Amino acid sequence: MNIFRLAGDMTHLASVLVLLLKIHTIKSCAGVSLKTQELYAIVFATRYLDILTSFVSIYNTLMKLIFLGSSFSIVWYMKYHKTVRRTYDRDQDTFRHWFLMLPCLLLALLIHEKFTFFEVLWTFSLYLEAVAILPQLVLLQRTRNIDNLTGQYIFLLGGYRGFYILNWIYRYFTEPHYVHWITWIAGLVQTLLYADFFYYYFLSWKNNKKLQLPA
Amino acid sequence: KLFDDTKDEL
Repeated sequence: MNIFRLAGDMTHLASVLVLLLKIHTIKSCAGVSLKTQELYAIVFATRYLDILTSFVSIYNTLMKLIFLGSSFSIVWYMKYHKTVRRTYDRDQDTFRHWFLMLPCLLLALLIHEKFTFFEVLWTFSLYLEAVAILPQLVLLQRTRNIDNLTGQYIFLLGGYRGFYILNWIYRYFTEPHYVHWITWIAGLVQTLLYADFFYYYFLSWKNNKKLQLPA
Repeated sequence: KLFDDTKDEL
């Protein structure tokens, strides 16, 4: 564990907490894409299939449980909670997530390190995580009215990806045989998707104005 | 072993 990896995990954790805070205390999920949250739930479910069979550390297992639990509970809140679900922007959040899942599954079947059930699903989770933010970014673009918590949530998620890239660079130079092309390319694509959002986020921060995306 | 040792990231 290096400082970049820890910083990445902590920003990831913070992003989830910000979202849960919004849903729990304000009882609102306005501006949050259910499609993206469902995709994250699938990402964690397919990636952490090894939770019972492979043990790395208490930290790892605990974090996996947190990400699994939080992603599924966020989906539950948005779909079934009597007040929260009424604040969901159903009509704007129309991204077809099948269009993301099928290509990711096909790509995982074609490009992977080993052709085994767990390995292909693990690779699928990497590809899917790379594009899972897209419905959220589309919704953001459509609603235009971005509250602070939603903006911070996406900012923290992007920060998490940035720190992971630094972590990979650090590990590549400090650990022998640390080469993971699939993880790196999927991670890089994912981080690049945030570039546009980051640009406007910093612009609004610099000018001390509310975050607003161009139409 | 199902997963190799380097799959220690989240």
